[in-house]
Amino acid sequence: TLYRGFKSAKTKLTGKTTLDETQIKEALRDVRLSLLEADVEFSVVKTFLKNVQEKAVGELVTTTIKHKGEKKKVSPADHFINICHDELAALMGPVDTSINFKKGSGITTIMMVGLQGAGKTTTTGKIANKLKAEGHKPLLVAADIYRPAAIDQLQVLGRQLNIPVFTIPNVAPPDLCEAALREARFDKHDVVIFDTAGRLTVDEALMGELSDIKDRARPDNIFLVLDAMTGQDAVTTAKSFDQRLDLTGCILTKLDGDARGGAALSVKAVTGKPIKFLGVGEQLDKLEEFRPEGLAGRILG
Amino acid sequence: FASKKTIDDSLIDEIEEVLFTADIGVKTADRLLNSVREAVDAKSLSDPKEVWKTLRSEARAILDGATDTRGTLPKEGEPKVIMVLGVNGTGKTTSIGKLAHRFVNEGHTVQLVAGDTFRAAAAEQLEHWGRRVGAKTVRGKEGADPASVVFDGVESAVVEKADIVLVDTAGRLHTQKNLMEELKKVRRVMGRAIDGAPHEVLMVLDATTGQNAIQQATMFNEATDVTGIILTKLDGTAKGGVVLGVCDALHIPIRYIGIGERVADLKDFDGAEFVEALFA
Ligand SMILES: Nc1nc2c(ncn2[C@@H]2O[C@H](COP(=O)(O)OP(=O)(O)OP(=O)(O)O)[C@@H](O)[C@H]2O)c(=O)[nH]1
Ligand SMILES: Nc1nc2c(ncn2[C@@H]2O[C@H](COP(=O)(O)OP(=O)(O)OP(=O)(O)O)[C@@H](O)[C@H]2O)c(=O)[nH]1
Ligand SMILES: [Mg+2]
Ligand SMILES: [Mg+2]
Repeated sequence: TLYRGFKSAKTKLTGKTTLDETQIKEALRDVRLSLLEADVEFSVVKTFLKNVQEKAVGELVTTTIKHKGEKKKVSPADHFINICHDELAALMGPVDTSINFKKGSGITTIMMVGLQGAGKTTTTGKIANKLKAEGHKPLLVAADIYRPAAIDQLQVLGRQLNIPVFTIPNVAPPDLCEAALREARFDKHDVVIFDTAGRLTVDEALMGELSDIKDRARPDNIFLVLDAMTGQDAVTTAKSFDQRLDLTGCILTKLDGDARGGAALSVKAVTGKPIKFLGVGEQLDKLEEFRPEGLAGRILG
Repeated sequence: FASKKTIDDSLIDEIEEVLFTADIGVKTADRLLNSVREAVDAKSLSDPKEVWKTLRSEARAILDGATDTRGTLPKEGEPKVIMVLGVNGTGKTTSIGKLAHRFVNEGHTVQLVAGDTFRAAAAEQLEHWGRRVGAKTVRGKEGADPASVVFDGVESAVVEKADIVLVDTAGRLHTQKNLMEELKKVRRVMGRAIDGAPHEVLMVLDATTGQNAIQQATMFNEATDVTGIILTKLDGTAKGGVVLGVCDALHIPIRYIGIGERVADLKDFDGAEFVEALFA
């Protein structure tokens, strides 16, 4: 491909014993192209480049550099690469992959939200699978009453995991979620996961429904489920869900593909909320905790 | 470039922002900017309005360059077989429901084939659409071999006197080699059930997808000779600009767009409308 931005930047810098501002600016042009190709959002790219430039110009005028607190003789090229990696990892951190559990004997609630087809239902199954393995007794709630066979889909997953699925025909999602909490208390579940319908951020009625579910069920966790191949729209989408609901975290799905995943950086940058988990396959055990270094390398390319 | 005097940097910045935030991507944005620079040099354009007009017509040209001569016609008296594929969650099953609705309204006898035997309740989802639009759905057991379900489904269409067959397939990532091989096998098997099938292979692409769409289209096309694209979820905030890059690289036409979740939310692709919205 024309722009192998980051590799190209490395090649241009290799062998140099010092770097001046002009060379740094040129390397940053390559990095810019790489990040845009990786689907990092336009304004997020601008901010990132500005941060890297300040650091690079400040640190690259000597060839003995303090990297990660220890004095090393590092080539300027390697140090520039390190700054990019560190800055990207810093933008995606700090790492917080925790699920907020209720203290004591309360019922912990998790609400899954996101655009159509992002992977909410599948990820609901994955989280339930993980929590069950960790000794919890989860209850799944089929709060998508619109999509054809959505309830069937969650019920199939529930059967596969031997985890019950709560559903009542013809009940609106906010009422359904509240009823689910009563069921959870009755049947001694300690975690309840609400799988909601995919929706557009411009759908006022459906975004309002999410606010209603939040008011009635008071979830301890609200996770935005986002497809790793999402482009520039990741920022608009994340901002909208976050402003409406005050998300507790984000889950990036379909990372088993070759999408660069720049949407992750965009989401973190614009909401400040941590990326909790990564979906890395269709099977219910394909859920990983987020680690910034792996994704940073993939985004930089 | 010499025309620095005629288009200033701030207009270039403005153009870049519009192009990139619409998911147009580095390579295609470069191509559009270069054609603008050439036009500026040739006619010494200095009016920003003219520059935007040039951009729009160049984007239009890329879309029009996607030849519409793909796909074949069925033999006399045989059903037209349309295969639908794409990565996970893009809207394949829903788009089949919408297409079936349109074809039934046009007077066709439509049969749906539930070729997704993997995902939870996939066949149930397609059956729902079949009931909804008045089309028969052929399915197998969950976990059955997709190739044999598709073979039976396509073959039975002749007996059932369906004149259009829509074949749903499981979502898959183009990086999953074994699943791409499965897709090739499913395609071959259709040709054994009806000589010449599938007559159309429609790839479903989600408008929120970024640059990965180009790799998706490239790999699915290599595997199955895609004849057209359905671009879904254009009723959202994403602009779907990545299709410019797809058309530029592969010349595959955009056939339809999905603009909602209901049965009537499918429109023919209109290049002029699309470009208008892209630069809005
Ligand atoms: N390869 C891969 N596929 C995934 C992953 N997560 C989900 N999927 C697939 O993505 C598709 C959509 O998943 P769903 O769970 O139905 O998505 P959803 O967000 O619930 O969809 P809606 O309810 O319609 O909005 C399915 O084919 C899933 O198997 C993942 O991490 N990797
Ligand atoms: N807003 C909107 N939603 C759509 C559109 N097309 C499909 N959807 C929604 O996207 C989600 C996924 O649709 P499906 O038809 O299940 O997608 P799929 O490609 O068959 O998914 P898999 O079989 O799991 O790979 C559903 O919630 C659909 O209602 C569209 O044009 N606009
Ligand atoms: Mg779902
Ligand atoms: Mg499907």
